[in-house]
Amino acid sequence: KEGKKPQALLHYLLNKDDSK
Amino acid sequence: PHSSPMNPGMPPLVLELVSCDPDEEQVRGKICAYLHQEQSGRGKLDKPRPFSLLCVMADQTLFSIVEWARSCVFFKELKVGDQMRLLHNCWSELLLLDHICRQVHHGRDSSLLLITGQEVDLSTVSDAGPPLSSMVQRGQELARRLQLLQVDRREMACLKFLILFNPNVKLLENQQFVESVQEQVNGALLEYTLYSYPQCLDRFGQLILRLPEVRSLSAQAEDYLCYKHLCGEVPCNNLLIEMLHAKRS
Repeated sequence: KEGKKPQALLHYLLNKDDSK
Repeated sequence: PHSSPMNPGMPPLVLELVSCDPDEEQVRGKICAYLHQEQSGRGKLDKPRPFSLLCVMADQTLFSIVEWARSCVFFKELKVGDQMRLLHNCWSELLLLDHICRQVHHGRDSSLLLITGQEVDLSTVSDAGPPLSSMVQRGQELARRLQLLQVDRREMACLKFLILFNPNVKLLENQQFVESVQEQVNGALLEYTLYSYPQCLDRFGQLILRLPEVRSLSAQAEDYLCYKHLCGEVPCNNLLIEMLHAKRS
């Protein structure tokens, strides 16, 4: 887990592409 | 944010902010579906502890808040870095305001309404012990004050934006933009309250005065959540914990 960026989930949620 | 001559007192910005509001029923349905799926994944005998269930609800509500923010006017113009900074700063205030809003509509002193539509008697909360029960009481007091003011949806939508667009957040790339949104929303809320509630002296001030109270109570709730997390009582690997740590890193 240590390797995971601390704000990965929020970053993913804000960046995800809804059109897919 | 000035109103048009055709509709004095109703700044178009206020209507635009309300139009960003999520569909409550849709959010409720999604969270209930998630909880049912989670429960069905457990054995019948494996009942989650009440507090961890509340954490799952809060986590799912937080997802819906991020979805709401993403779709909001102004917010979607920001870069992801600034979006993250704003949400890291105010996620617990938005969660708390969502809870308080629900209690204002619920309108009952003796019970809480959860996002799932379930009602929880306050006496059960007081069994949970002082920190949680005193926070719930503070929340109830805030809800009562807003209920007395008969705060409406438009005002609530403005308060949410004032919390989200906080120009004091550090390291913002586009701090000026955030500040300008804050000023526009303040102006729109002021104009709206003056025209819609002329009889209510300083209604704008009374609404704005709630914001530091929301901030202080949400900070207390974060500390409590942190403590519970250290005791291993909060389900990990979720958005709630990530946001909790983001602020403290």
